[in-house]
Amino acid sequence: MNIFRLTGDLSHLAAIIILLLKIWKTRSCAGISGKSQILFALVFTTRYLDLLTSFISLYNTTMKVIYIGCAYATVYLIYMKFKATYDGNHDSFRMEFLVVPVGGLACLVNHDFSFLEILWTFSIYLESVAILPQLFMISKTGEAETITTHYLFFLGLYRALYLFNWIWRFYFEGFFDMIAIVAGMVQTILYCDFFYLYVTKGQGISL
Amino acid sequence: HALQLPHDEL
Repeated sequence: MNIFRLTGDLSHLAAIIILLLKIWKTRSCAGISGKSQILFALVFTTRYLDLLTSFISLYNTTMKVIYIGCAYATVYLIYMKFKATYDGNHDSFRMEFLVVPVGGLACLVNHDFSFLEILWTFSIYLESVAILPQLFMISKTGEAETITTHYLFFLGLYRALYLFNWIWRFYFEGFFDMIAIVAGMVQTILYCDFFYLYVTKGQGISL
Repeated sequence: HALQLPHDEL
């Protein structure tokens, strides 16, 4: 554990909580891509199946459970509780365009050709592109609410902080995980355009 | 060492 890893995790947690609270408090999921949220729920589910097979630390287990719980709570709010406010017409990105190629890649490029490891690899690849339906939705409607941009900022910041974590771990522990590093770079790059808008325009974005 | 399974990150 180092400072980049910890702040990365907290940034990730902040993003998840911000989105959940925003939907809950406003009783609306307008402007939020339900498809991105389904993909994130799928990411956490496939990555954290190791909860059943290996124990890393109390911190690790607690965070995993919170991430999974929040992901499903968010999907529930969007598709069940506040379904009437869900903007399905603008959430038109096709999930299979991400899930199918990513599944194929996970089978081809992985650390170990085993069931759990392929699911872990799938989750890493899928996470790197899971935000695309949300970004697509914003580009389609041409705007994003302030709180939505805070959500995206913390979600993007988290993986960027992990990149520093991996540099740290490479120098001080000799540790590196090429699959996570490359996917993490792709993921961070996807947010660059958004970061630029967030910093220059600040808060609410209208294209 | 490089990567060792299981994965210890989130």
